[in-house]
Amino acid sequence: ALPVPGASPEEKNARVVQDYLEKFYQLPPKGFLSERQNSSSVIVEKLKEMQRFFGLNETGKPDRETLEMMRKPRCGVPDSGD
Amino acid sequence: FMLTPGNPKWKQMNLTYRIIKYTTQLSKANVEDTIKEAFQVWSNVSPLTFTKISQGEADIKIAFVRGDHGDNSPFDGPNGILAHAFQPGQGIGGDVHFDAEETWTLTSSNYNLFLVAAHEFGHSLGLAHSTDPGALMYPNYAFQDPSTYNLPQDDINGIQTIYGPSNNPVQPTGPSTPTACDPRLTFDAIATLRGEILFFKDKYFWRRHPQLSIVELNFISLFWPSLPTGIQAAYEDVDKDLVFLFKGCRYWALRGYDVEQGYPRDISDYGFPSSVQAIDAAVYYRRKTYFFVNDQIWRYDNQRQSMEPGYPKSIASLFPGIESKVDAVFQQNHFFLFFSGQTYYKFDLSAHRVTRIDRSNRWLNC
Repeated sequence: ALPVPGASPEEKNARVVQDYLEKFYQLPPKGFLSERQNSSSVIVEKLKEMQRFFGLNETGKPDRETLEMMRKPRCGVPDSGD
Repeated sequence: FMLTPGNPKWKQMNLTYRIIKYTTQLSKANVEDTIKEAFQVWSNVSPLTFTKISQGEADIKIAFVRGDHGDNSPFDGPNGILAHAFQPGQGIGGDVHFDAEETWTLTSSNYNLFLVAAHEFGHSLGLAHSTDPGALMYPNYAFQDPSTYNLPQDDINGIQTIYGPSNNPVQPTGPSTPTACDPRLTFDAIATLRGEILFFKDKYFWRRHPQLSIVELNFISLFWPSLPTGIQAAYEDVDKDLVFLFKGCRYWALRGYDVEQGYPRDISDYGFPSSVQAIDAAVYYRRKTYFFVNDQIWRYDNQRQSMEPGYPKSIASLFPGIESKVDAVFQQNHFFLFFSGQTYYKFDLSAHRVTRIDRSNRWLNC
């Protein structure tokens, strides 16, 4: 995720999460869902799906170990779906 | 392992590949040799064959490209996404793209082309990502020595599910990733490291964070590419901020996550007689290092830098209740934690007795 100048750590982390879940867990890009839907339920579900894949605690939150996993170099093929 | 949704596969077993665009970082010959070896990982365990062509339409087209390269999956510059591949099919089907902006190497430096290529070819053949952290088809990059690479059983099972067994009269097998909560789990070695606890097993180690008590499995080679697998003993010298790892009669020193220069060295440095060719376990406490060899214990005086007279002794004579061979040991507060098979013994150094016996994998949150 390209860093947004002046973004707070929380905003940076949110972008890392959004970008990662869009790329590898088919999170619909921002704008495809109403803001409310995207921020509350779909992201939490997709986060849990990613945490389940990597054997992390399924908190549905971008905790430290989840963000650490998202920053590891990897293959560009999604982990779920086509 | 997982198959790509829809279970796409090649109808023919004899596939062709063509390298359309090379990287400038490696010679053409190196790229071609590496790609060939990466395909052999899959042809060794299945009926598939791979033939390189230089002209015309190949089943699997390979290219090093950067940024947006017209397939709706742009690359992201150095690190992050390293490469991607398409499932079996016509046209772009089976094709593999490597991010040209990565540093591609033939060594343990990031990123080793052989490992990434072998992974991507798994996708070209119909495999999706595996959740097994030791599998080749695990999504995250983790260096392993290509010269000793052995395709894990998880990946063999996956490719054979799609294309059937190898034509070899002897079916190839591969290593399986240890699972933390396997009741039969035993450890090769254990050491503390600046508050963390490292549990070594085969080519892996679990890393237990002190506060979070999270346990994560890693390849030894991901952190220390020059270390061998199968570490047999390990201890942390907290006074020197060094961790010593032992295999056979050699030992290495780690400072944090860096391997110290000038290693490996021979365990005769400690004053062991040549009859001692390997160490089962080791632990450091108050400027003494305790070495466990079969049913005996040696104690090394780190201040005098010599083995103490009167050793070896029987382990039970110093640690009553520790009757069997010690696989691993580490110190925590005023306890030694001895691991023997699937059991650990908590030895109170003040009370001079075992105060708790439990399953070894309790330490992995099982």
